[in-house]
Amino acid sequence: GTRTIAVANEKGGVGKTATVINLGAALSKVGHRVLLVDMDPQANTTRGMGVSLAADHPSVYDLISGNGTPAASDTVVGTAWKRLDLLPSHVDLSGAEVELVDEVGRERKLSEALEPLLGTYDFILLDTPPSLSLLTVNVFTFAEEVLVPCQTHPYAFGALAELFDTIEAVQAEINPALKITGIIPTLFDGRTKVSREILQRLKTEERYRPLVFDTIIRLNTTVAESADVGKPVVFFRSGSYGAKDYVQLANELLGR
Amino acid sequence: GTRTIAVANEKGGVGKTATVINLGAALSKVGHRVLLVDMDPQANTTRGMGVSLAADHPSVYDLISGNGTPAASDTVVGTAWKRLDLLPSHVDLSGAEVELVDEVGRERKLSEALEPLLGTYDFILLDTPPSLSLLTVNVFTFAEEVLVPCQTHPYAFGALAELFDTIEAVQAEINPALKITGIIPTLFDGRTKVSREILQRLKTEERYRPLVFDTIIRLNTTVAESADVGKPVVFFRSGSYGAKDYVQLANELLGR
Ligand SMILES: Nc1ncnc2c1ncn2[C@@H]1O[C@H](COP(=O)(O)OP(=O)(O)OP(=O)(O)O)[C@@H](O)[C@H]1O
Ligand SMILES: Nc1ncnc2c1ncn2[C@@H]1O[C@H](COP(=O)(O)OP(=O)(O)OP(=O)(O)O)[C@@H](O)[C@H]1O
Ligand SMILES: [Mg+2]
Ligand SMILES: [Mg+2]
Repeated sequence: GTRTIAVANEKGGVGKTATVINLGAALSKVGHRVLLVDMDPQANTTRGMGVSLAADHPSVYDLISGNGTPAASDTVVGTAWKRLDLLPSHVDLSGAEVELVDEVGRERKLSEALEPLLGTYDFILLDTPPSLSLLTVNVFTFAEEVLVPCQTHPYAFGALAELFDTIEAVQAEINPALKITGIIPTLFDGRTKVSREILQRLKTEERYRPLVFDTIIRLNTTVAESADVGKPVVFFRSGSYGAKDYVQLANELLGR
Repeated sequence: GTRTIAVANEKGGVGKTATVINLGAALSKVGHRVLLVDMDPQANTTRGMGVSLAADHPSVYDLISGNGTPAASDTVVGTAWKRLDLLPSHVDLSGAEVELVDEVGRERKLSEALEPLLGTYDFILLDTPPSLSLLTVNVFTFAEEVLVPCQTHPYAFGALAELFDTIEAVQAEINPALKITGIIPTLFDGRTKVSREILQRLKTEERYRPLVFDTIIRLNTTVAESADVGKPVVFFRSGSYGAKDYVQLANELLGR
């Protein structure tokens, strides 16, 4: 079957998009068929994959807004790398929250649209915006797993409790299959006390300890540079720390 | 009169909260009366100022949700530093978007609540969540100025166009007084090519060039450490790069 994995954390700038792009690319590099779904109106996964859409090309917005819904398979675009496809985002997605507020079953829109794609891919990784809004709930309704990137900084650590509560609410009310596969320490700078202290808290706090990945994603400017040129770091510079860390993360995920 | 300044950027993790706390503290240190307003449900300004509320203490949520609205002056809390007050946030704020969707004038809720506080402070700095949602629009309806922290990374630079479009729409439809006071380069690491390149783009692109502050906020782990102990960096370690940069930013703002 297809593993469907949401990458989420309400805290902004913790490496959600970097994880979707680079983990997805690392998985495709070792032979898995991967679909990246960009559910953030900022469309950074779309931008970071070097994809720019023709004005009339449909996006995830069209899939969930119900405007004579295109088929998901007609919305998927290929990327420059084989086995690595993308469901692109669009700024119109930011209007979905208000537009869908009175629709019955509004949290299931994405599930209904992506259902036909199950089986075509080994992994579907979904990027989310930095909020616990309808878009993120749509992703949590569809996915069966959640990966939580957590910058090794105090605010990101503080955001975990609320995220875990939200996931438990979704499990209880909408999607009992949803489970947290793990917490990924990101943007780790071993030279700084704050990074080491927050990593320590992740590895000791009861609620998080069993979920923390062994792999740590280090702060590595190559990851940011790769985003600027629209390439995953594993294809941009395979010898960099960033590439090595994401390859290791892919291996560890395959073992869970 | 009182200068009312929104600190906003839909991109997550660019230093919005760090700027509200540390710019606010730097202004209070040189004698100005400052109010920080935390309009992010993540409540990181509240956390970063070392404030934890009694369960029954009102927050900005109570001010805009209309539940027998408390007066803003009863919601304001003092902090450990003189001339530096806080209007705290609360996680319930994340429900305001849906709760207010049918209310007429929902974007003016904050303005009505904060009106009575004008004149009590020299500066009111407002933190916003990483989204262009109703909460941010409420802040844009009240404020007369916007400061835009922009991490010197590609995604943050890419977010500016959408933010500027949103601000222009608010100016045209709701608050003609709103203007962008400046763009603050943040999390700058001069050793990295990507930081230097994005700073260069900010200083050359027509739409942004005239707005970029001379002050650059450097990446400085002391800023993150100060957040962990709930103190502004200018009070936590006044000799650090972070403290110096925010003092310089305060001086430059006073000149605009
Ligand atoms: N390992 C890393 N080393 C250095 N920079 C990184 C790393 N991972 C991500 N970045 C950079 O840090 C910034 C934040 O990362 P990213 O945008 O992926 O986070 P996000 O959680 O998706 O943000 P948002 O909440 O806005 O969606 C980006 O500019 C990105 O290029
Ligand atoms: N100058 C700096 N040097 C080092 N770390 C910083 C600096 N400014 C902010 N930080 C840290 O970087 C992270 C992002 O900053 P911050 O949380 O202030 O951004 P934000 O834009 O408010 O994020 P969000 O979009 O989630 O509200 C935080 O962990 C913060 O402590
Ligand atoms: Mg992102
Ligand atoms: Mg913030």
